[in-house]
Amino acid sequence: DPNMKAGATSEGVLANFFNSLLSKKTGSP
Amino acid sequence: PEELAMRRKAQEFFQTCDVEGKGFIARTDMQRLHKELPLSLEELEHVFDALDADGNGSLTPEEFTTGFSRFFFSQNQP
Repeated sequence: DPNMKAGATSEGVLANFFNSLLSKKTGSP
Repeated sequence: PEELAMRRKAQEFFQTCDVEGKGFIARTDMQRLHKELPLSLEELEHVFDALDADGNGSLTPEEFTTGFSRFFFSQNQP
């Protein structure tokens, strides 16, 4: 299902984005 | 309490993106994060599109919080 795949990709890229923000805030790599 | 923590974080991150304090995040604000975060412009575009639920080209605090809550609670699941 392409929609499910797109959803999963979005979740992954969002997780990456928010994890980066968390790292930036806490100062850890 | 978890929801409160999530909302606080979401608000904090929203302000990180909305440096000018406009009250919304534009696509260009997201691209500006390219210098600060280890993400490519393409990935930031993708993030913006994923968060921009109504597709109007700007992220409201509500849209941002909704996207963040999905991430936050998926991280906190066992």
